[in-house]
Amino acid sequence: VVAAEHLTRLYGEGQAQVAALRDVEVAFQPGTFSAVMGPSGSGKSTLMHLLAGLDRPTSGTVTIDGVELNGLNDKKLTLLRRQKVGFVFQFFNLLPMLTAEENITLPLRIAGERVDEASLRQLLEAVGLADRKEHRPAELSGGQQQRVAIARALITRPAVIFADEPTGNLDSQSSREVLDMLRRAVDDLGQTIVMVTHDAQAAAVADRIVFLEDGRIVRDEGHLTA
Amino acid sequence: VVAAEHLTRLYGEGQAQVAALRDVEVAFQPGTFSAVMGPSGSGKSTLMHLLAGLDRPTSGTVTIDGVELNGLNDKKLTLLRRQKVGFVFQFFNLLPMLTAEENITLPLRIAGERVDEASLRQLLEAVGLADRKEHRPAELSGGQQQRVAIARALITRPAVIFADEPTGNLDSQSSREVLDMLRRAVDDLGQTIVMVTHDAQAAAVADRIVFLEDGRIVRDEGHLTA
Ligand SMILES: Nc1ncnc2c1ncn2[C@@H]1O[C@H](COP(=O)(O)OP(=O)(O)OP(=O)(O)O)[C@@H](O)[C@H]1O
Ligand SMILES: Nc1ncnc2c1ncn2[C@@H]1O[C@H](COP(=O)(O)OP(=O)(O)OP(=O)(O)O)[C@@H](O)[C@H]1O
Ligand SMILES: [Mg+2]
Ligand SMILES: [Mg+2]
Repeated sequence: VVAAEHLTRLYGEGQAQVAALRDVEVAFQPGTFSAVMGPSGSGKSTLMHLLAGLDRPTSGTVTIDGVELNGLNDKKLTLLRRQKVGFVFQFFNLLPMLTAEENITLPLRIAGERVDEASLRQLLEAVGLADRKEHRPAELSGGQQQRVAIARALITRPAVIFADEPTGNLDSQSSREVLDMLRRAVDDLGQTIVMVTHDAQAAAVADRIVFLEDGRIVRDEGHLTA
Repeated sequence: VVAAEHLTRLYGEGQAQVAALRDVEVAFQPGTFSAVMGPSGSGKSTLMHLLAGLDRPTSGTVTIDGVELNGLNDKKLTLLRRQKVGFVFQFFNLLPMLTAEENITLPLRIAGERVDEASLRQLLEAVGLADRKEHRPAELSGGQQQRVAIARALITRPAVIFADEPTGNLDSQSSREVLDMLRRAVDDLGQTIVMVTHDAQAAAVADRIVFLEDGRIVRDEGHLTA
């Protein structure tokens, strides 16, 4: 459902130039759960942002559901992303002036879609925030904010969800619950998930683990279909 | 070196009131390394902010080196904090317009102290950021930003360091290096560290583990002196 070829992302020039990603080639099949691991600074977030169309590569291509992103102008790219992509950012990127509930339903309201109260309530329960939905991010703990970000990515049931360290701020209990939820989204709803994680337990839930090092893929194992 | 008595922190009123901390009593001895663990939302960050004088309790007292914080006006409290406390925030709180190096040396420059180039270089090496010191936070990966925040807390060699999830965004290699560094600060420099973590491996480095649940301390084991 999402594929990259010769993907390269460079920052800066000359001496100070940083190669965040170098000639990366990878494809993720529909209905699979993949983990992306690697040392701090190895290019994981950069890869995720490029695959989700949130950033443009220095060279190479990204294709989502057969559509090559390079060929899209910003407007069309935004539309594609809105329809097909869910993203859990490493630092949540919640809107501080909105409540947890408003942050979660924002993608639906932007798309002009109706909010199904029942499934919203179910989602809030699933992430353990039913009693916090009126709170703004500043009134929530780190892990609670992270769970809001996760619910927000799930609510539109996108074709592919990119989750950048979704359990980084969660205790083991909440982590398990979130990972179970993501696993179910793949197994029951046929969603595709690409998850960056440093947590071996989180990776264990995935069908496949892609290892990055210094901007390159150095290992890619699993390939088990869901 | 830092102690709390009958520490309570409430948010909001009536029905919506949240008791982040309820009547907490705890003391941390000089030269010890303590971990604070507990479920997401259990009050860990709140406890840390109150102990570090970054927030005021609803009731109860905090004492740092014998000085009771309630008796201090904001100006005096800021001075005490600057002299005695180092803090690694759960979300780093770096200044976006400053480079990594400038963020790290900021506490020294604010205190009007000279920056010792040699120990600065050593610290940058220790956190693996020597080649990134000219980058601004937006040009750094999540884990790199976290390491800047850690170096910033260490540079003034404060009496007590509060670290809120210092390894949350780090791969296992960088985590180990950071934890070794914190352990050495306690063993070699007699510093006191109170570290919030969800990571059992990180907690294993500590002398003592304090468990929070729903705003209360439910377990407190170790008490081994360094
Ligand atoms: N300004 C606020 N208004 C209302 N409730 C708040 C506010 N700040 C924190 N809380 C609540 O206080 C409780 C404790 O928050 P705290 O950030 O201390 O938890 P934590 O243990 O650090 O959680 P995490 O592991 O998720 O970071 C949470 O339930 C949180 O929602
Ligand atoms: N705007 C930028 N300018 C310069 N270098 C950058 C910029 N953004 C990212 N980098 C560099 O690109 C490399 C990859 O960054 P990236 O955020 O993808 O790493 P990561 O694997 O997600 O790390 P972490 O596990 O610490 O989150 C890092 O070395 C980082 O410093
Ligand atoms: Mg990252
Ligand atoms: Mg916290």
